[in-house]
Amino acid sequence: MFEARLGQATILKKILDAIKDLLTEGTFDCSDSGIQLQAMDNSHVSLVSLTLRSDGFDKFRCDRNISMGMNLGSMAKILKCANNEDNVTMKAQDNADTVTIMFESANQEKVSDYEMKLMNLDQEHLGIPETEYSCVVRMPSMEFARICRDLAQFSESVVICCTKEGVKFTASGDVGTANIKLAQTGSVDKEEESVSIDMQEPVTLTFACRYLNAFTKATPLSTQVQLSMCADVPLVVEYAIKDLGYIRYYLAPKIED
Amino acid sequence: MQRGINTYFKPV
Repeated sequence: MFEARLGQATILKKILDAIKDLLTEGTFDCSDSGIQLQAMDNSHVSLVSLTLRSDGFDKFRCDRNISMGMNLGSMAKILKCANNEDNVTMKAQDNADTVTIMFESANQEKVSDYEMKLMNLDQEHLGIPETEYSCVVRMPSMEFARICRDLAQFSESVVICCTKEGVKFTASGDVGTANIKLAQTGSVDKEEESVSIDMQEPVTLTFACRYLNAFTKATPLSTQVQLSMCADVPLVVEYAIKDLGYIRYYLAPKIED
Repeated sequence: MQRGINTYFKPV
């Protein structure tokens, strides 16, 4: 028996919004430690890794490990039927071929449930090596989304250059060249507005704008985003999900032909 | 050139 309840459906809606543009389907691996999903996008350029810890749920029970393959478009349809403040419960029997998603209004006067067919997805699980990153940048997630959106107008690629002075995003195309530099912030009143850089050595990497823009669909989940970079390895873009876990996106760098 | 993510991360 698997059962997981969250106090607010809005979190699950935001998580789905953060992955459904990259992935059409995914397997939710459930164990007593929580729920994990790992999947490559269709073109196999990026990887999504979602972790939701069991202690972040209002109720969590998982007697036996189960893997639930879901069509994310179908799940998004179901979540559209929830009000943001509804309780949401996911339930499945051991070895079931369906999952039930139930929404309850705060006053318990409206209860709706949706049974969704599960899929057998033959997805390979990739091992992500432990990496000492040369640069780790933390910045407001809205700022990162804005930069990715703005620079995508000028080029398919953005160059991210990180030094101890700051981080610079550059896009060059037919129009010309766009540069956006962010310096580390001094003392700021609100931690969520700060830009911080933890640099071991400077790094310059090039990434495809369309994937970075897809990752920014996770912006509503977190006020800050963390970019971890190292020469010749995938970028990690991480959004923490408060008290519940995180979503990490890995993106292979572009290299010269 | 864009490499795939599975160039870096191998199946386990």
